[in-house]
Amino acid sequence: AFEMMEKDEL
Amino acid sequence: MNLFRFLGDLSHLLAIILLLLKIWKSRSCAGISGKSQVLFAVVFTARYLDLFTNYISLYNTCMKVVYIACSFTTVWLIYSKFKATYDGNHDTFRVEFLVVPTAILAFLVNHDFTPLEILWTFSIYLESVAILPQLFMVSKTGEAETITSHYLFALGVYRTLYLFNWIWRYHFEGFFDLIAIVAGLVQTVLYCDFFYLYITKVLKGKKLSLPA
Repeated sequence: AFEMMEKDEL
Repeated sequence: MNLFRFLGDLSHLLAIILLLLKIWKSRSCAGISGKSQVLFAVVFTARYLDLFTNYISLYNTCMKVVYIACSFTTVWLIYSKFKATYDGNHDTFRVEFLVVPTAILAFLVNHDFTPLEILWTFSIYLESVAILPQLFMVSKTGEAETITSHYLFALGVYRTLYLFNWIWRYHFEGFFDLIAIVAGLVQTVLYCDFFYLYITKVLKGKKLSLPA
């Protein structure tokens, strides 16, 4: 459960 | 990526580099809040942990690495290399009043209750208020050097451009991230008073000084 929703913004 | 987002990233980068150059060239960090800079280093560290788990693009990776490297260098300049010039007496904002509430809020209001997601959320909330020690310092001393004003302006422009980016993305992609938007709004509002002073004073060639 270490994943994170993909975030392209900085 | 739309133009607002790209220009936002560039002005963010400009702000960070401007501050680094100012400190390096003048060999002094007078007037700069070390506390705000530590908070920004915490923000970048907590937010960009996905460097290890997710690859998005070369642009994304490079910018994250540069932001982190620059912010840690700034902290090092303030607290080590040019420590003697650091104006600690005027940098008295209590950061626990920012860190503790934003940490609690990140646990309560997030997209997903996972460690990385909570850290990302914490970084978004903390970033929105991380400039307060710096603004507090400016209000305490009653003035800011022109280059410090440019730094603050570029930093404020960055989040303002991101707001336009979110409007764009909502309109054309149907995408929105409420946590980022609300925190971004708060962040932009905090700069409004400063924007006013910057436009009415600094752009007319005057040093930013507050009325007594």
